[in-house]
Amino acid sequence: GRIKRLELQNFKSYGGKQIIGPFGDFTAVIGPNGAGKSNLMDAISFVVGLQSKELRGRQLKDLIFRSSNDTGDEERSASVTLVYENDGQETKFMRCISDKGIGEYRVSGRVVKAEVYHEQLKRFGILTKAHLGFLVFQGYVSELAGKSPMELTTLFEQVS
Amino acid sequence: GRIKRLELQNFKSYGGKQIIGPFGDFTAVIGPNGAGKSNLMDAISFVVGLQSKELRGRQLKDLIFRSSNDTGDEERSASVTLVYENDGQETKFMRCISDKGIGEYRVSGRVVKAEVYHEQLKRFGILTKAHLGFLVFQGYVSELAGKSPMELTTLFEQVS
Amino acid sequence: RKERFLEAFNVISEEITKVYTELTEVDGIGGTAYLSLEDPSEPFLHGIKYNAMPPAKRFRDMDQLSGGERTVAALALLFAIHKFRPSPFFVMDEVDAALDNVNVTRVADYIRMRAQEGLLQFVVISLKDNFYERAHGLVGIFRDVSLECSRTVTLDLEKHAAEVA
Amino acid sequence: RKERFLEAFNVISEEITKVYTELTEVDGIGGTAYLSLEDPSEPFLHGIKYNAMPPAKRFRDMDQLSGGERTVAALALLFAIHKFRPSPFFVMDEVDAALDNVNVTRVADYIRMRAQEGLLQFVVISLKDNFYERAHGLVGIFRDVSLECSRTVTLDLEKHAAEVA
Ligand SMILES: Nc1ncnc2c1ncn2[C@@H]1O[C@H](COP(=O)(O)OP(=O)(O)OP(=O)(O)O)[C@@H](O)[C@H]1O
Ligand SMILES: Nc1ncnc2c1ncn2[C@@H]1O[C@H](COP(=O)(O)OP(=O)(O)OP(=O)(O)O)[C@@H](O)[C@H]1O
Ligand SMILES: [Mg+2]
Ligand SMILES: [Mg+2]
Repeated sequence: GRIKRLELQNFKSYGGKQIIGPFGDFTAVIGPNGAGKSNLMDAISFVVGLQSKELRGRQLKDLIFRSSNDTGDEERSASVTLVYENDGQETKFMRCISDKGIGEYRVSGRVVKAEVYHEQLKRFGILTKAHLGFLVFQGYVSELAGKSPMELTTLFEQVS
Repeated sequence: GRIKRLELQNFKSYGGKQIIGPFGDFTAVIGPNGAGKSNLMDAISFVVGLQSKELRGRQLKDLIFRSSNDTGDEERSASVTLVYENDGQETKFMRCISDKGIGEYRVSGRVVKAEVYHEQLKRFGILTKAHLGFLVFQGYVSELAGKSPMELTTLFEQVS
Repeated sequence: RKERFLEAFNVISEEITKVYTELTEVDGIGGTAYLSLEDPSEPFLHGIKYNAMPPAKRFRDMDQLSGGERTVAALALLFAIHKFRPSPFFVMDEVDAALDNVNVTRVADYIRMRAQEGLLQFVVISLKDNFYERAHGLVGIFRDVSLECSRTVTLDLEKHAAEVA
Repeated sequence: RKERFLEAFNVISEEITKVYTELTEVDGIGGTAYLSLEDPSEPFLHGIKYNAMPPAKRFRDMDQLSGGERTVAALALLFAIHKFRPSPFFVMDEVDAALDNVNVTRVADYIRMRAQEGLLQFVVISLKDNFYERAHGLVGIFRDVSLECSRTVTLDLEKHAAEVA
């Protein structure tokens, strides 16, 4: 399977509702410094269930779009929808944060518990609980190169 | 004052005797991965007296050029000479490592103790003992950006 | 537990030698990389040694390699781990920062080749044009200054290439 | 001791605002950066807060800035510290890794401007052609495969520019 498209709403620097895609087999994300490229990766990491401590925000509320034009009474909620394609069928994974900072998970439109959400992703081979080797954050490559032998053992243990 | 040229002998990947320069006011060092660019910076750091724990080698002997063509009986010594120009006058700073791994310092050809060497460099404004802000190693910039407030205080303390 | 660890080690270890050679091939000669257990009888108490030797270079420890050489070695490890734990897609953020033009091209070509197998999808953030010109498609992100937010534009490079041809 | 620390802080603090604005200027509008003591009465026991705001962007902590924005902020800090503790030369290794083309040009132009003042010499390692094409001179390093060692070639860009003109 593969990512068909992403739908972002008020997620980090992506104000309003934005549809990004379609994604082919090899997509390069480009743009100037500060444009929002790493935030797009954060959106993918977020929608596949990464825990907030691993995302670049201190708490879930930090992930909701804020602008200096805000009056202060905005009650924005944020969401990222992953439209995943497998064997010709589309499955929608949606993760939201309410304006109060409460999280919610939906699969194909139905609200589900976090465990069910992760289970559904797992069926497509997306294992966010085990090892995040498929999400390579900015700077991770030099960190990997600098790992000591014992750190590599720990890494292999997590993978197996 | 400024760096006029460098003379390297068997220092890291610089086999044999090599003269590098002249250096103008703004020199860019270029070349493919693994060519020896960072090693050139190590040579400058070495000749201004940086301690070996801060250089990328575990002990001084690692800084001596080695090749797979070696028979094993080579008794190479390594040296870096900084030809420094100030008010029209040249001063040569030379730091060597004997084949046994013993260090030696020379100013204008005369062997001096480490303290004298550092003192002479200090007269030209090259303070390797205080703060190495003028040697920006590969990766230091992202490290700087990631410093916590207390780490910045420590840095400012070292500088002052 | 020990079994699963050794199974992971064997798969990753075999794959890393393959991938590293492919990523470093110059005129038919690739570099060599291998993983070794410091103590095969007590794998958890001891480390895993990773050695990578760029082509025509003598044996050195990882910390003696240059910035770009270490990036290529780290990428080989990532791909090898993926062989053991395959995911349907890979997302990478500026992994080419320390690579020179030749290595950027090699990594981009390897990714393109893997993507074309159809079993692995790539989304790769890059600032380098000789990387992203090799992608199938582009997602361009720019800043809308008045609204103070990010906006995107998607471009299909394959479609354009076909039209030009 | 406290006096020296505060003297350093004041000089660096004043300079950082100046340099950061210069490094981020777009159509006459630069960003804002400043240092602040968390507790001015007990400077050693508390941290120094560094805030950098790229132009037209709202106040955010350093760890919320992008990779390239943090690089520019870190460079401003390096130059500000240098103002307090001047050295005759600066050696930098691939500081432009995370910068986009526009920022690479800005940093290269700033360095060129400082070098032309004649009080500070720069030796900067870079993989980016839009950085090094702005230098006065180049030192090219390549690998001699048979001898297994580094070799160099020096080129005076100013001389060539003069000849072409
Ligand atoms: N909740 C939020 N609301 C609005 N803007 C945000 C929010 N969180 C982060 N940002 C902004 O997003 C920008 C960072 O975006 P990002 O890190 O994705 O950039 P980038 O394209 O990866 O840049 P670089 O190439 O420098 O790494 C910052 O300027 C930050 O101010
Ligand atoms: N004592 C030594 N003798 C011979 N070669 C050495 C020695 N020490 C290091 N090297 C070699 O120098 C090379 C590293 O050079 P260096 O780190 O300067 O490359 P670089 O030009 O900075 O590359 P990059 O752009 O990837 O950072 C390595 O291949 C290493 O094998
Ligand atoms: Mg980024
Ligand atoms: Mg290097």
